[in-house]
Amino acid sequence: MFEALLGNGLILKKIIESIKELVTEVNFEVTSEAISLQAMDASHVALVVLVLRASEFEEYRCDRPQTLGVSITNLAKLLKIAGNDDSIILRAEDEAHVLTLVFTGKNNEKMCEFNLNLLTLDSEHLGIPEQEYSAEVTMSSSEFSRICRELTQVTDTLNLSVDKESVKFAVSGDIGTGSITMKANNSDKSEEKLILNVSDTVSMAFALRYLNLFNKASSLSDEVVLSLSPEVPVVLKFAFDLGELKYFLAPKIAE
Amino acid sequence: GKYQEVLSKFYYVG
Repeated sequence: MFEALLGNGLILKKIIESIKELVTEVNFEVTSEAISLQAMDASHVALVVLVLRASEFEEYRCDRPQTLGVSITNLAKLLKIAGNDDSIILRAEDEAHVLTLVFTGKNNEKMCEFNLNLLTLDSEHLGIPEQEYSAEVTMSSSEFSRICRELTQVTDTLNLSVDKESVKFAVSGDIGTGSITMKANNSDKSEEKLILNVSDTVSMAFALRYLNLFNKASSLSDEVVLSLSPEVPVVLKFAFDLGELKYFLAPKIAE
Repeated sequence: GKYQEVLSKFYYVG
């Protein structure tokens, strides 16, 4: 038996909204420690890694570890029915064929119960070694989101350069070229604050289309942490009370 | 033109 009660159901709605355009069918691994998933997008250039810690749920029980194959598309449809103030219970019997979702209103005035059919999915796990990155950028997630969105109007590729003092977001397209440079600072204003942890200067290129999809998670966390090393995928980390959502994206490489 | 490598180039498939 697996059962998890989340008082703040909105966070689960936001998480699924943040990944549903990247991954459509995923295996959730449920253990006594956490609910987790790791899934690549269809073109295998982006990876989503989610961990929700058991200790952060209001109630949590997992008698034996289990893999739950879930259609994210269908889960998103059901979660749309849950109100923003609802609590959500996730429940599955051992060797389950369905995932039961229960949405309960704040004043217990209304309860919705749905059984989502589970899928048997091939798992394609990537082994990701722990790694030291050359540069780590911590900044406002809404500011990063805004920069990516605005620069998408110029072109489809973001050139990201980080040194010890600043981070530069540069683009080059048919209409011209441009860049946005932000200096490291410890502003009281969260949208201005930028923390750099840089051992080596890096300069890399990424598809803005993917970064814009990742930035849907900016509703989960005020901050985003970008980890960069030459010639390896960039990591965008969004941390929140319940756990963390990380996106990996392979760099673009000049032909 | 530019292209994007698949992730399995960087991380082993387990």
